[in-house]
Amino acid sequence: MFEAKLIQGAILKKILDAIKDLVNEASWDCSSQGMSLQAMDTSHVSLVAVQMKADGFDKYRCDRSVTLGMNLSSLSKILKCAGNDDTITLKAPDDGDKITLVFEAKNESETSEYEVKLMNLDSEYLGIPDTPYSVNVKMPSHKFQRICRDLQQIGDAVTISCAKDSIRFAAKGDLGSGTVNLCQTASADKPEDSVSISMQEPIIQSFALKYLNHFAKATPLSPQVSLSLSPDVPLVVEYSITDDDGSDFGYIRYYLAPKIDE
Amino acid sequence: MSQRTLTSFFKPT
Repeated sequence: MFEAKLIQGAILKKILDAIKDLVNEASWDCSSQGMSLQAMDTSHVSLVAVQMKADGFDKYRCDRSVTLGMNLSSLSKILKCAGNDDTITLKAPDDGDKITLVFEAKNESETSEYEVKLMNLDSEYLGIPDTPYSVNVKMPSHKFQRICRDLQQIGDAVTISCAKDSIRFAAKGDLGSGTVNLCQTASADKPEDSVSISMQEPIIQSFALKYLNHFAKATPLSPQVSLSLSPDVPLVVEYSITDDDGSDFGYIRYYLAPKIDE
Repeated sequence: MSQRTLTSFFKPT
């Protein structure tokens, strides 16, 4: 039996909003450690990895590890039926062919129950090496979202370069060009507004903005986003997931293969 | 510029 209860059901709604347009079908791997998912987009250019720790749930029971394969747009449609303040409980019996979602409104007697069909998916897992990166940047997630959205009006790709204590996002296209330069901020008054840059070596790499704009759909999950880059390896864009109390619940990480000069 | 795929960096486990 698998059962996971989340009082802040809105977190699950936000996670689905952040992955459903990138990946259509994926499997949740549920174990005593928590729920995780790894899936590539159909063109195999990007990958999303989600981790929700067992102790982040308000109730969590997983007698034996289960893989819940499902259509994410179906799950997302069902989650839209839950209110933002609802408690969400996921239930799956061992060897069942569906998952049950129970939504409970706070301070009300209303309960709704939905079922989503499970699928047998041929999941391919990629081994992601845990390597140090040349550049790590932490910046406000809404700022990253705006930069990616603005630059997509100029061109299809963004060139990210980092030197000393600044990071530069540049795009060019038929209409002209645009650059956004961010410098490391000194103030720690408002950590969520800060930009911090840690650099081992200067870097310059280009990425498709279409994917970065997909990743930015995770913005409501976290006030800060972390970008990790190294020469000739995929970019990592990470949003940590915290609950209202600020406790660490897990993360959503996106990996994006670079564009290269032919 | 050409787009590379992730599978050229990460291998199936």
